Amino acid sequence: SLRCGDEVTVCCKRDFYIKFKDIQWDEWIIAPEGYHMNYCMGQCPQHLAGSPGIASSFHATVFNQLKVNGINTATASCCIPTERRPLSMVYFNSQHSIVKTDVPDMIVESCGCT
Amino acid sequence: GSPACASCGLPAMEKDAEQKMMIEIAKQHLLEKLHLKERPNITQTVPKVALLTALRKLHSGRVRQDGTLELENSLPTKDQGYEIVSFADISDSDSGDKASLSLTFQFLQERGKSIQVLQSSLWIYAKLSEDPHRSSRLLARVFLSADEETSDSNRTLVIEKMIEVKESNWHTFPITHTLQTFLDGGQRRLRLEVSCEEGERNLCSFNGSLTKANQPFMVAQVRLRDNHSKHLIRKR
Repeated sequence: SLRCGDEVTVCCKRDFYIKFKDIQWDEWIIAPEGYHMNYCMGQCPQHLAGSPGIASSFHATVFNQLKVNGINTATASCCIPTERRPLSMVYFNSQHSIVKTDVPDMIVESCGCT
Repeated sequence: GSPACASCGLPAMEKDAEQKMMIEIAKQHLLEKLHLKERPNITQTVPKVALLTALRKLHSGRVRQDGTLELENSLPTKDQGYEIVSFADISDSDSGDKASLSLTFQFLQERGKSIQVLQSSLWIYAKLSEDPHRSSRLLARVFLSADEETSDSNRTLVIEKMIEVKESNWHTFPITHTLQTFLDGGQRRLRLEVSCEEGERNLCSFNGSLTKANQPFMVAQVRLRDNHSKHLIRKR
């Protein structure tokens, strides 16, 4: 998976971090100190369809079949997350109770083309 | 800023405007995932020392030297689970002729959502017995109080157990079933009374003399119950 630089062309992961203190959310979020809301961006030209790593998905299989048979598809391949991990959080809820939960699929680790 | 978005049609944005938009998206995303309509306004702060004591009991975090919390992932489960620590509103009440510790917990359940309590326990700090001639073990009782009145007739014994009082220490009282029954009833205020009677004294009472670190609290591990799947089962 590629990490985006300043110039974005091909599908890559853009790191984006928010520190809760900067937005005064550290008053109710006890941990962690911030959130990595990374996201995927960039182009997926046809020769990159299904790379890296998600060829096993239904979409990639269909695209590849169409390509192999020389059928020109009008649809483009998309740049999407291929790996995500949960975010563990401890926070105050509106009753001033403290809640700890693991929110699934919150942090994008890598991106790829469908 | 970023170039225009070829696939979603967003126009090219200035870096500041993009940063602001991304922060707003992140805020909405987090609130949505935590099932919160808006960010909670914390009006009364829980003393940090009590907070860290409770979280340490949650066994779900290591406290770093600088006092910040390092989280550990809980066991991955299919449904999103929650571990809740709730500090009680505390008062000493007279039930009959003995003072007992009265704890009131507030709950707010979203309509249409029901909660399954996987486990829950009450953490009470019992002080050291000052009478060297007394037995080192004491019977501690937890009652469910039906409403504001504290006369014996409105109390239901939830659990009783012998506790060691040779030294001041924390003691846990499992209340899983009590909390589940309470939440299933859709009530909002759970009132528990704790008595650790030693003569005229209640070794479990919490008053100003104890440090905030020993504030009694409840821990609960819960999961949102999916009523919809129950219907599916019926169809099958």
